[in-house]
Amino acid sequence: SSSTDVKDEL
Amino acid sequence: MNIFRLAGDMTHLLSILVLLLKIYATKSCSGISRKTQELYAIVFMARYLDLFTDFISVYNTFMKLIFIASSLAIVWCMRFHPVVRRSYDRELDTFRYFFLVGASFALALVWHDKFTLQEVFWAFSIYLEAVAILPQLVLLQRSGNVDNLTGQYVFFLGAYRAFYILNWIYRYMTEPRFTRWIAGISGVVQTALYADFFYYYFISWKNNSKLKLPA
Repeated sequence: SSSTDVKDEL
Repeated sequence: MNIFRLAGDMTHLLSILVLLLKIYATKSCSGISRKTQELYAIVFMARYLDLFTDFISVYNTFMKLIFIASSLAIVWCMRFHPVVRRSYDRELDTFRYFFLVGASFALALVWHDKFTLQEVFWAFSIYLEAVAILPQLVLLQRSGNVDNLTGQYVFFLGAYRAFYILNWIYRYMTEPRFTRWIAGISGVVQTALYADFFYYYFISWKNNSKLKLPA
């Protein structure tokens, strides 16, 4: 799932 | 990047600018909790460990560096600036914040996306950010008056969290598979703390009386 993708928020 | 996230980042930046302006213009940090500022410095340093491993965009890297540098600068001023440090409300800023750090880290050890150093520290920073405002609220409660700039500082911080919630709703609806349970739930908790403060801030402002938060 995308919850473990690269964190793109600040 | 969507309009809500950009608005969130900008109000976050604005809150820091307001705080720096207050300290610079008045050469005073009265009404500001050093403990909250130290927690924010910890939050940014723990969260942005990915500066060393992932590149997302120039904007992203630039903002991360701004947040780390400005939070450290504020802490430095409050601790070491020869004039500013004298106005620090030490006797009012007594919240036991190590409890918050410990509880946030313990939660990050059990609830994280992946059990890696970077992911545990990321989750820790999210939980700590949600409660980092508490020493500031306690200080305002004790001092009983909030100057305009301090009120605006907390207002912009609250706006930043509210915009991020809109951003998550927007991304959830537009991006397939987008979920942010950790950030989302923590963000709602954090925004509720700010909304609560603003309710009492507004009441005291309307009645032209001293701020009185429930104990």
